[in-house]
Amino acid sequence: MLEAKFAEASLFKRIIDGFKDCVSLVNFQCKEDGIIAQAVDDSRVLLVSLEIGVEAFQEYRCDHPVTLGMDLGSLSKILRCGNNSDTLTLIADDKPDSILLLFEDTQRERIAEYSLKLMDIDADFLKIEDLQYDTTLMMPSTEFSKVVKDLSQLTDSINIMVTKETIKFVAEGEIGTGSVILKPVMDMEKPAESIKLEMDQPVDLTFGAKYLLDIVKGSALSDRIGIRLSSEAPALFQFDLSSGFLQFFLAPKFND
Amino acid sequence: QTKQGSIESFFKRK
Repeated sequence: MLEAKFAEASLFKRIIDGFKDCVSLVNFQCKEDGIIAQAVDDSRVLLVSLEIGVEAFQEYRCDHPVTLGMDLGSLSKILRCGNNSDTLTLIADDKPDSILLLFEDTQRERIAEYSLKLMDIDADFLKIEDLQYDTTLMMPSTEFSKVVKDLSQLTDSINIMVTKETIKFVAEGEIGTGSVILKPVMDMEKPAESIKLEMDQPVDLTFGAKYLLDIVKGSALSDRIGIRLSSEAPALFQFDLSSGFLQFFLAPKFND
Repeated sequence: QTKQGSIESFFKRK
């Protein structure tokens, strides 16, 4: 039996909205210590990895491990039926063919109940090893989102270059070029506005803009984004939850 | 000319 209750339905909505546009069919693996999910986009370029720890729930119980295969488009339709401030409980039995979503507004004694048919999804689970990164960057997710959206207007490839004191984003397109340079900055009054850079090796990498546009949809989950870059591994973009995370691993473009 | 890399060249199937 799985019973996973979010204090606010908006958290689960934001999690699903954060990656529903790049992957559609996802297996959610529910275990005693929380829920994990992994999916690769159709073009096999972007890997999404989600972990929701027990602490992120108001109440959590999972007696037996259970895998819930869901179509995120369908799940998202049901999630839109609940109000953001409702509590949301996910309920499934040990061998479920559907999942129950229970929205409760405790103030108004309104209860809404939906069931979603589950799917058998044949998806490989990739082993994500601990990777070595050359550069780690922490910055406001809104700032990163703006850079990506602005530069994507010019081109389908965005170049990220990091040197000791500078993070440079460059777009070269048919209509023109654009670049944004950011420097590490510590904002004592508003720590969330700080830009933190740890660099072992400079990096110069190019990524598909369409994938970066998918990644920044996770910005509603956290006001900070962690970016880890390496010339030898996919880039890691991470939004932290109060317990857990939403990670995107993105394969870079390379020179032929 | 740049080519898009694939995520599966980095991660192995379990």
